[in-house]
Amino acid sequence: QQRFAVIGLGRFGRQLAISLAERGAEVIAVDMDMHQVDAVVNEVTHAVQLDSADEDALRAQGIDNVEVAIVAIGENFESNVLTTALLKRLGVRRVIARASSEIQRQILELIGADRVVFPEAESGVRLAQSLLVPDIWRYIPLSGDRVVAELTSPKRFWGKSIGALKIRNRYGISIIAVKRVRTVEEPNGPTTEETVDEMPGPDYVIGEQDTLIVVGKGENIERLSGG
Amino acid sequence: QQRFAVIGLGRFGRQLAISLAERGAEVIAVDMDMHQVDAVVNEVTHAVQLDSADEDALRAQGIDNVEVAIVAIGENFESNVLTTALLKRLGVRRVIARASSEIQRQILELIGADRVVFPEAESGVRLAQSLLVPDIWRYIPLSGDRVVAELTSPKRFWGKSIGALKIRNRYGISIIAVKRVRTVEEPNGPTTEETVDEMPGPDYVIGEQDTLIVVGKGENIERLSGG
Ligand SMILES: Nc1ncnc2c1ncn2[C@@H]1O[C@H](COP(=O)(O)OP(=O)(O)OP(=O)(O)O)[C@@H](O)[C@H]1O
Ligand SMILES: Nc1ncnc2c1ncn2[C@@H]1O[C@H](COP(=O)(O)OP(=O)(O)OP(=O)(O)O)[C@@H](O)[C@H]1O
Repeated sequence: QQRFAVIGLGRFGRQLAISLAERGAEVIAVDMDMHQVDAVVNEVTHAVQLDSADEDALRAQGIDNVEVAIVAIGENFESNVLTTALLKRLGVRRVIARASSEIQRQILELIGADRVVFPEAESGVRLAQSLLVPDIWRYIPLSGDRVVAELTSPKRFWGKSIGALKIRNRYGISIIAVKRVRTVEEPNGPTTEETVDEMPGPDYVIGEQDTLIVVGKGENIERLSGG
Repeated sequence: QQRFAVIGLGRFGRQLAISLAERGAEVIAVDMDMHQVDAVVNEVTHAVQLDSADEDALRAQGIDNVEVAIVAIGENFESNVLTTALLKRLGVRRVIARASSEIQRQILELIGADRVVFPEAESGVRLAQSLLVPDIWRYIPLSGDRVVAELTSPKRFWGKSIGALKIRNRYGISIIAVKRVRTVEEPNGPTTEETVDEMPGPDYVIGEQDTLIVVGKGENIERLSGG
């Protein structure tokens, strides 16, 4: 049962603390600014105001009694470095620290960070991916160029059956599953319902709302999706 | 053929511009600070120094001649808002703007942003996911609780065949593919090589370096992975 400490409740740290707690994890959220502490007090297990560069304060509040600590301090790099070093010295098994540059990463690794993350740069990479392949929502790479991908069904497929479309012959792609979202009329008003057909047969007719999960070469999937 | 403009080359904007250009997209990178412009001049199509709050400068440099513009200015929210508004007025089809709060998002949408992103918060959500399911590298949700997932092969499977492990009977999980990374001795020194077996048969022996791509219920996959 993993306990987490998040130190620094800026935009990255606060969302991290809340997302962990939302999924049932035990989270101690720490910040020296009482406003940031107050902003999360109802969303995490414990919210504590303290200066994380103060070793006694960390120990007094039990910040060292977690399995994973994330130092999410951004602007103040010295505080970040000192906090990381103190948490390792206090025996925290895994300390993840935030960096803004390659040099900062090297420093953090030298003083003991087990993993270094780059929140802004990582979002930059992800946005680039999502802009370049907008119809492909998610993918898992297989071999060099084959992937499992989830994508919106192309317009020109709507209302046609998988067999009639000859997808495997024309694109070398297999459809693992089709997700369909439909609106259901209920007494209280309409709700949406998602159904999934795994390994759909040739008679399956692709609908406007369908999402396809496919296996095939990346370039063929883009050709299928881009039309 | 999509052309992109990235305005604001902080950590998020710079990485976004570089990631787009790395994948062959045409990218104009803009910043009012010459140092930031210089830092990307060899990585993007054009790097331009200008104040994006100046409509004439935007037009003179052709920043309005792109299909997608991303306003990646962080700290200076007024510049972000004005730049977004100007780009829409100049006719850019899709303007994506960065925000730091819900109120900022509402303002940006009111003045015409087509999409709003939160780089720090999005990284917080992703890190939480990766911390909570560390052995599951990537996944694609299917129905409410079934997923396609990529995960490290559990220790207790190493050296055993898929048939002997009775994975489908015991976990209700199908293995779509197995990725294996091996070191190959070459004249110039060792290199790593990735091979993938799709739909491996019951005789396939799982190795220490293997990554499994599976389909099944999320909770069963976590049980398989967590052991
Ligand atoms: N020594 C410290 N002890 C505890 N909290 C700290 C310390 N130093 C900074 N913080 C807190 O860390 C939080 C985030 O750090 P900071 O403002 O430096 O980064 P940021 O880059 O603006 O954050 P983000 O990009 O995530 O919004 C702030 O709320 C700040 O009060
Ligand atoms: N009006 C403007 N025109 C052009 N560039 C601008 C303008 N305003 C700010 N910038 C540039 O935007 C860049 C990033 O913005 P800023 O420093 O405000 O955000 P940041 O939150 O620190 O960025 P990041 O978190 O991505 O590192 C800076 O390099 C800055 O020079």
